[in-house]
Amino acid sequence: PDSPLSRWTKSLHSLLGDQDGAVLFRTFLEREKSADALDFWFACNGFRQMDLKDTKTQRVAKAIYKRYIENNSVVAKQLKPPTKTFIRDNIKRQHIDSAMFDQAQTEIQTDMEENAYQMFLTSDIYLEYV
Amino acid sequence: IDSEDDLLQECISSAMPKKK
Repeated sequence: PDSPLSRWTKSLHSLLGDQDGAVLFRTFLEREKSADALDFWFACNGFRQMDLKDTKTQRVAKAIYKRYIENNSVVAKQLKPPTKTFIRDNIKRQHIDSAMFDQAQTEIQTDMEENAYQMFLTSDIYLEYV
Repeated sequence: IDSEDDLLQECISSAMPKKK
């Protein structure tokens, strides 16, 4: 009853908290050309855990911004303009804080929950695995 | 010194679920 598979259908969070689930969902997203959304989601979690005193943290914030937000990636297309502006201003002013990507992550997560996650649960990839 | 890509990849990996 508490198999990984039954947990995957509970919520996006439980899917992403399971290694096999996360890998399979990423394979699915790659096929849909939107694996960037998931990578961004994990990058936000990783960033939140980084030490703000570490000079690496600022470079990672910049790397996340450049890779997912500044360009026209699936992530950038999904984010609200004020959310992108907020992050861009923080990067420009070198104002780095642990919560700076929270709003963006929420927007991407909501979109994944409503779209990609639902599609995943009816996809060939998922059904074959089951 | 690590490249930006390496740092980003390291950050993503640190947040991925580990095998139980």
